[in-house]
Amino acid sequence: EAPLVREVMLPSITVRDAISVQDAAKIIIGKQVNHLPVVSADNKLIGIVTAYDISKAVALDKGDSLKGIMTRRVITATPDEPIDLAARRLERHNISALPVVDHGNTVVGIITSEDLSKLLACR
Amino acid sequence: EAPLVREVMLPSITVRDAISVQDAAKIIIGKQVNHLPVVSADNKLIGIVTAYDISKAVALDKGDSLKGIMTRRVITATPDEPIDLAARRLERHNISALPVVDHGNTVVGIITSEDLSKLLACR
Ligand SMILES: C[S@@+](CC[C@H](N)C(=O)[O-])C[C@H]1O[C@@H](n2cnc3c(N)ncnc32)[C@H](O)[C@@H]1O
Ligand SMILES: C[S@@+](CC[C@H](N)C(=O)[O-])C[C@H]1O[C@@H](n2cnc3c(N)ncnc32)[C@H](O)[C@@H]1O
Repeated sequence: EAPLVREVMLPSITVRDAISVQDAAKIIIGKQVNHLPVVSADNKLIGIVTAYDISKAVALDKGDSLKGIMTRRVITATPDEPIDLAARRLERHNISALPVVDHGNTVVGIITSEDLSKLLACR
Repeated sequence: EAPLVREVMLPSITVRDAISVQDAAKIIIGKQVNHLPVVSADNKLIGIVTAYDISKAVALDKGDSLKGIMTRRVITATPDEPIDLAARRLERHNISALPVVDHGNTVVGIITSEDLSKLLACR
């Protein structure tokens, strides 16, 4: 039996969309993560911003608000799914993290390809 | 038997250290990758720069040359290692990609946690 997402996911750092691109970059470096789910005032998922998006802002000289660079249609997972479904979703969308949400679209964690690849580290 | 790195690795895009941070960001976006091994004139590995490093340049307002932001002590893999060793090395160093090098330190590919997590996608 494959483990469930809830057994592999980690707590997620989340941000509000009013912060600047530089603020987001500082949080990515400060917390040593690559993915920041963006949430509304009532903690509902409204987007995601990653180190890749910060690179896009640099590439295109677009550097002001997070709203201009974040991805709004977010692919997610739920805690009770088996991890092979999460791995398949990551592959299908060519992304490296899934915010984990409950039925109210509140962020309860995050699962990344880095976390999944760690499962292969034991003989 | 675990598959070998050579069966999972992909061809790697490499860059020279003379390019700018913005050039590196444009290649990351253009090729949709997060990791760029940096090589010398004779194609030997001398560093790595990732979307995370571009974010660091934004966070710290350091934006000019690649030499100032790239990581020089690169953790690598070889083609004939089993992938569980590669996965363990990624975990131990908290990194998400290993350039694959031959005995002459020439880059022959790259293996990422995204590629490894895809192995978990089939039931
Ligand atoms: C398409 S991937 C390509 C590069 C690489 N595969 C990666 O995941 O970083 C990069 C884009 O995916 C977006 N992204 C990351 N996780 C996402 C998710 N769970 N749902 C929707 N988009 C996501 C990011 O905002 C970024 O613009
Ligand atoms: C320590 S990780 C932390 C964030 C996240 N785990 C990741 O891998 O992106 C980020 C740093 O790792 C470095 N890095 C990535 N792959 C590397 C490798 N194979 N060898 C050495 N450093 C590497 C990058 O240059 C970047 O400065």
